[in-house]
Amino acid sequence: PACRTRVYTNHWAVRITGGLQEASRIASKYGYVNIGQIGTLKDYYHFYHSKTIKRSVLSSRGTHSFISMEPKVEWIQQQVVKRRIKR
Amino acid sequence: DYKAGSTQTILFNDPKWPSMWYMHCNDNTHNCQSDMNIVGAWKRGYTGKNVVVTILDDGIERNHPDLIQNYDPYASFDVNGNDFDPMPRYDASNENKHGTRCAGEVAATANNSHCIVGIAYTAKIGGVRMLDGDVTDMVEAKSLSLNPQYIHIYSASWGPDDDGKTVDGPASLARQAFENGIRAGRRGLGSIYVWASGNGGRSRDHCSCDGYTNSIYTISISSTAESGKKPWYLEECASTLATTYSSGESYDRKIITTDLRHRCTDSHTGTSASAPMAAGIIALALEANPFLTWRDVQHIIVRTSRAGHLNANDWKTNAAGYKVSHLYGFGLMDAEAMVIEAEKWTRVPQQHVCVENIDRQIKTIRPEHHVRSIYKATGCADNPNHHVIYLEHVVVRITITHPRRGDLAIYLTSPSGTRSQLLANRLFDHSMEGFKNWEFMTTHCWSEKAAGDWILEIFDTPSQLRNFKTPGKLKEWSLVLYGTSIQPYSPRNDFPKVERVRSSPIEDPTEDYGTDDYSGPCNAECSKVGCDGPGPDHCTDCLHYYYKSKNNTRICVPNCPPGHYTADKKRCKKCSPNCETCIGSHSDQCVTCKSGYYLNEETNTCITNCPDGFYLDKNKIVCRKCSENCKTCVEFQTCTECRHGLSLHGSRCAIRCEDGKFHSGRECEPCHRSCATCAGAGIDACINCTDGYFLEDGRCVQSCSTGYYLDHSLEDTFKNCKRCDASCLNCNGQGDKNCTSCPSGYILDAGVCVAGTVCKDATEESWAEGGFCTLVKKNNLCQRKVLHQLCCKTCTQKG
Repeated sequence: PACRTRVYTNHWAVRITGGLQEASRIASKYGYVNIGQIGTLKDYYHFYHSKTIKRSVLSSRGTHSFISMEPKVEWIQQQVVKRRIKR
Repeated sequence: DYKAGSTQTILFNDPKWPSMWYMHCNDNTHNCQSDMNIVGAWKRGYTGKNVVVTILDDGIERNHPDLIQNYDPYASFDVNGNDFDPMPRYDASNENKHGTRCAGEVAATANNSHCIVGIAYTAKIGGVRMLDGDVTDMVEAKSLSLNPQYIHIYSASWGPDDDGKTVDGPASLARQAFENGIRAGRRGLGSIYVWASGNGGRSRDHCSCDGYTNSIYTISISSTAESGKKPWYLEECASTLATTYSSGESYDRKIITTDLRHRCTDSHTGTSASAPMAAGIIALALEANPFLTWRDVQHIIVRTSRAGHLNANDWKTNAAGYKVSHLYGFGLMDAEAMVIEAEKWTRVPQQHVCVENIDRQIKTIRPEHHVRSIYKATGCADNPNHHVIYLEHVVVRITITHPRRGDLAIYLTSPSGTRSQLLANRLFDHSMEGFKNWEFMTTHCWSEKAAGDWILEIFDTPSQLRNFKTPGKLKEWSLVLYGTSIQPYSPRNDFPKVERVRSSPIEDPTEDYGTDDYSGPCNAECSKVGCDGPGPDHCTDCLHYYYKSKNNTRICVPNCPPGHYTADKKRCKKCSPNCETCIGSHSDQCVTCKSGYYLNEETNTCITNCPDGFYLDKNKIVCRKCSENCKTCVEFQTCTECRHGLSLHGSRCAIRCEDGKFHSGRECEPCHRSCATCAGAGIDACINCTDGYFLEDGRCVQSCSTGYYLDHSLEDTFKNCKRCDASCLNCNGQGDKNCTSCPSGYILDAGVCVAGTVCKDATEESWAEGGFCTLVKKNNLCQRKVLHQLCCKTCTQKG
């Protein structure tokens, strides 16, 4: 069967303890923009990186990836496009 | 004024009102036969006031004349554009009309001479623009968690692809958003999520592969056509809760609603149209009772929805008396019945979640065959915080490997016999991924009892030629039971049988569920779950333990009876036949033995004789091990035979040394000079003595001490001094008849020491010379026992 490829975006969901300021500090350190908290999910933030590919079948690699080494970064996920159909 | 049956008395000036067949359908001009009773709810004064609904879709035309009055900016957001204005993006194809159409169904304003009347035409309506761009886990999470303390109902008419080969659902962030919303939304009452069920009829999809409709947190809504027939697009699904109208075939009338560019349409269709309808009906119920929790809403839907004229070949009545089908769930929603229920609803008890043990027994699923796995659920009876007796949702977590997933069909049968199809064959699903911990959910067992045997069946029906060398495998599966441990419906929630004043009959599904239950007292060994008779064998669940009697009936007992041991949780199992008590059923797991048997302390088995190397202990129960040097013994250190290479020295076994020496553990060392053989150094370790010495209590002496006599019974050269009988002071032989002298206060009488209390002497007598005892002696009367006792001293004196 045709293999369904994943499409990576240049948006990340990141879990950082320490509050909004800390999150923004870490975001800018690696070239991200902190868009803000994800809804009501405490400590989860929406990061956007303008210098990475907007859509790619490969997950993004580069110095910005070192953000995951930050001690306060507990979890990070590059966002994948999900196919959603209106019913 | 409310008059039953006169739904037509409400007139709106909205141009499309008269043709909104699904709003006032039971006037006989249409072929629909049963109604969602929306007007009935309106007539009771509920139109959605103070309830806030949002549509998660491609935006909402907030300035549409039929929406602007009820539009609520606080229930709106543009996730795609990351701003507060959810206006849809316009383009030539008007592709972003979906959200606006859904919104109109819920809360289009009534009597404003525009388009239609929404079901909750005074509710607040908002929209989240989140489908008009890349939909990611994060986008969904943001949408699902928008302003949860303000928004009451989220309606979503989208999902994973309906191509018949996708398996997808909420990812980690969206799942967290659901859980947050349920736990904390509406100030702890729980956000209400309404979801359009699957829509991929032509591609033979099955909505159990849609993780959103399979979630217990979403109210999955199906559609039925005006005629009650199944729309072509509808997917069957065990997780569907209820149904609202939509349209089916091209000749069926469709849903009329607001459209993009301030227009009105009468061609809205699909389950997309059904979800917002359900959201509007739920808004009416929330107005009737704003304190309904998210579970209360689902309970009320289950209790009030009706099969009516909906066509489904799989309608069945579950053990709680609810009619349910895979196409329509519990049937067509009934707005009026819901608001009546809501008005006097008592909150259902706290939800318990029981995660049963994982069944990891791997089973091969052969083509053209099926596997069957039975799991005996307890409903976590042993844990009061997780105990589930009355079911709500049932989730089955399944891991299967399979070369072609679409060939699988999965069924689950509850202990009460209700069979749910968790998965149907999917012709176009050629995936080799199988299912990894996929959660299938069924609502069909609602209010049934949780404990008992659950049967999972997996059928493999190849849709085309397939390599038989790699069959599928059921890797593991587990049940997650949601429900309550106490009856969820208080009497007040029950339908007032007499007072029913509704415009259409409502079956009381709970009426005969359990009506023939035993109502007398239960046996003391029954838990508070209940019983169906007075005896310990009638308990539904046992308080302490139970064992199976010969005819396999379960008997509740306070403790495991003799010959049984406590197996898992409350069950008593039989010990091995000779065991009186045990810790397991094997013969080497005995703790005590039945009479006539002795417990071998080493093997924990029950035997009739102690084997070599063991001796029977004092209280004749246990065969204990002799000391390691003994081959046989009568006590731990008292050997009667020695192991090879050792020799018996008295009662001990030691390495053989020449006479006059003993083994010190290192070497043979000389005994004490008085010892012929010995078991150690020193004078009191002798075993035999050298010539001229007699063994007395391990010591070699030249003559027997007082209280000992020389034993001549041993033929061999070694003589021993043995202790006299305790009654003698001195003796010349064994026993109490060889005394030669007696302790004070006793008198010797023919070798026996007897207690002498009177023993006169001639010298003591005051009688005239020749006293009494002297006379006795002189007249030779001492042979007489009495006189002898009386004058023992005189009689024993010589002469």
